[in-house]
Amino acid sequence: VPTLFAATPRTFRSSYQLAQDYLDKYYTPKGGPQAGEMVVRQGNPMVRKIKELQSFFGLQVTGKLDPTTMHVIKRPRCGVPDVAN
Amino acid sequence: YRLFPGEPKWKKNILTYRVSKYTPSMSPAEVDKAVEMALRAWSTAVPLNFVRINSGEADIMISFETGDHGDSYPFDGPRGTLAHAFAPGEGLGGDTHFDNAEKWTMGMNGFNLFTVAAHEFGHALGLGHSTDPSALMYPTYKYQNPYRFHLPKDDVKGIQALYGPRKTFPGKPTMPHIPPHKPSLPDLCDSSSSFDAVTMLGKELLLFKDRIFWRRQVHLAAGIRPNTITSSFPQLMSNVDAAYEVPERGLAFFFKGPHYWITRGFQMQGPPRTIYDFGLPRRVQRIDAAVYLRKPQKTLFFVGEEYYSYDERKKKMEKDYPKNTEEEFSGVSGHVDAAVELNGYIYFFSGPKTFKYDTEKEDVVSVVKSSSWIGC
Repeated sequence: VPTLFAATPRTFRSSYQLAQDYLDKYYTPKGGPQAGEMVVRQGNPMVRKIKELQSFFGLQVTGKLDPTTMHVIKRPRCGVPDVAN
Repeated sequence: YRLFPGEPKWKKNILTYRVSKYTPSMSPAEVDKAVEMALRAWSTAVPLNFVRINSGEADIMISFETGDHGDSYPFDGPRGTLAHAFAPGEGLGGDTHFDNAEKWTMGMNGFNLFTVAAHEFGHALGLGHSTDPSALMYPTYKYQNPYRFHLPKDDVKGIQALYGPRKTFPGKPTMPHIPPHKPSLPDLCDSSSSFDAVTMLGKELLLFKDRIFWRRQVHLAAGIRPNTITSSFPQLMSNVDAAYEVPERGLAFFFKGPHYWITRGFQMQGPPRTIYDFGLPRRVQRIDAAVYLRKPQKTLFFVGEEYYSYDERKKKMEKDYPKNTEEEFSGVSGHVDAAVELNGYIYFFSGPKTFKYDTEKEDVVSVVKSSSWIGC
């Protein structure tokens, strides 16, 4: 987890939780048979979803929860997922 | 823009809708109005018609819900998720839910229901989220003025990919030909509206709205009369976005979409130019307001909830901008529609209110009705 953060340790637990909820809601296809996820051994689904979010919002794709990414995560938004669902 | 997988769409062009549960934070009439305007935002672009019903099952059932409301997408309390809608289809398809925990409003002091509803109805008609920050279907909330809303290009392309364009009737008009009525003057004292742009021009104060502008002396409220914009500024036609004057240079600047015109008095100085001359980023498609501050010789450009500062002496945009308007101008709430500096005060026109901002005290010192500036 620490590798995900560019933020200071002080904020990382609440930000991490916030980010995880956000990615579950908007970047994790739901409904219908749960498609198994084939990931390479060292792949981290969270990093992949962070990159997907950053790519969607036109941010620098780092896979890290940097301040710009957290700013987007904290903005009020629509509840419909951003990925095909 | 994006469509949903499988590109679900409605197979009929008359859709019913019904608000089955309201919210305590707005009157039912206001909710109905916002919903109607939000649906109309789409029906101007495609051949869909929306009919409201008050009982039974509609294609688009609209309700304000709290927390887990039975559709496996629970709401999360204030902020966060504001609303969601389901793609076209039977049963839950098209249904639209708003989080009752939010503060809904027709204005800016809360989440603007028109703005969110127009977005959600895009889903209910078959659009997914867009990656274009200027699109209505962008996932994050950004206030839209219901009375000046135009469906952004990306959304028009998306919805017309599903339903085609709304055509003007190609055949002989079945109705007797009605001569184009002369649009009446806007309700001059409509206290709910604001101005599109306000600027000094020489010794006069000019206030613009739709196709009209008023001229008045700053200290004299008598003799204020409306003029058509085309009579004095033929190139501007109507709906000026912003305007400001640099008195030291005797020049005024008028903005519309991504263009601006320079005038000396009422004389146009050449063809329109692009707002990117000022160093505004390309993502800015238009500005909402502009004001020249005489002491620092800087011009502030307001775009949505943020503003930029342009140094008129150095002729370049200042660094560290944009900044958030509400954070920098305490007491000025909401969307800035127009702004002007008079006698050292900045007047911010926001909807029906005008905030008088004291730059020394860095606070609002009074709030008046916008319509009072034209003698109402």
